[in-house]
Amino acid sequence: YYFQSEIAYYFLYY
Amino acid sequence: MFEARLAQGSIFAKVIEGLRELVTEATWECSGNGITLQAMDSSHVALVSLVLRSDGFETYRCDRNMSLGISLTSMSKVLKMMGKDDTLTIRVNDDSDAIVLSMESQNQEEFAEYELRLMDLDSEHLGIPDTDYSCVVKMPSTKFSRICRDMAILGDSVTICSTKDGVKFGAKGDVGQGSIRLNQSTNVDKEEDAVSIELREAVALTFAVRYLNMFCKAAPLSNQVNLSMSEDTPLMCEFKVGDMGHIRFYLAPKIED
Repeated sequence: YYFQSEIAYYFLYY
Repeated sequence: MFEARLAQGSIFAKVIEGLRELVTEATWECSGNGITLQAMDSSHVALVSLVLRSDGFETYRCDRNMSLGISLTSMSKVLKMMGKDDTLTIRVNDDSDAIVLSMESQNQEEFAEYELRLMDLDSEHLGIPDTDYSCVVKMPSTKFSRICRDMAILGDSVTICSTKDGVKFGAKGDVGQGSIRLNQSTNVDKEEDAVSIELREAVALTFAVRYLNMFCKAAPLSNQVNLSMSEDTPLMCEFKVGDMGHIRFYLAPKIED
C-alpha cells in the first residue's frame, strides 16, 4: 500500500 | 505594454493544451527574458514549470514585469478558434485588465482578435532545488503516452524501475498486473525514436498514473520526453518547447506505507 506524498514536502515555499 | 508574436501560433496552443488539464488557471510572469509560469495542481501533488524565452518569439516587447492571472480553460477555448498555420500575437496594454490574442492567417487575408479578462489569482511559489538525478531516461513521447495510457488500465500506480540496460514500467490492480520493458536503443536511424538512459544509480519509484497521463497532454510539443529520477525525489518529466523553452512537470512519488 502506498501513501501519496505532497510536492511541497520536497520543494520549499518562498 | 507587453507584446509577443509567434509565427507558429500552434506551438502556444499546444503549450496551453499541455497545461490545462493539470491547472485550470495560473499566473503568467512576463519579463524581458520571456514568459514563465509555475503552478501546482489542486491536490498539491504535482507542479508544473513553464519557460518560454523571449528570443524564441518573432517579436517580443515587455516594458515592465507583469503578472497575468489567466484562465487556461478559457484561453484553450479561444485558441481552438485559431487556424493551424496562423500567426499569434499576445498583447496586454498598459492599465488594461485583459489579454488580447490576435490571430492572422498565413495569406494575411483573415485577422481575428479576442480579449480575455485577467484574473486576480493567489499564487504560491515553490523553490525547486537543483538536483543531480540518479537516472535520466530519454524516450519517444508517443511511446511514453501509450505506456501511461496502458498502465492506467491495470491500476492507479505505475512503478518505474530503471537500470543501465533498460527501463521497466509496471502496474498492478484488481484486474491483474503487467509491465512493459524498454531496452536502451543500440542502433536507431532517427534520434527521436531512441530510448537512452543516463544512470548513476538504479532507481525504482512509484507514481500515480493519473498524473502521468495529464503530463502526456504536452507530448505533442516534442518528439522526446526526459524522465529524471532519484529515490525519494519528485519525478521530473520534461518536454522541450522547440528551441524556446520547456515544460517541466514534477510529481511527488508514492511512498510505501
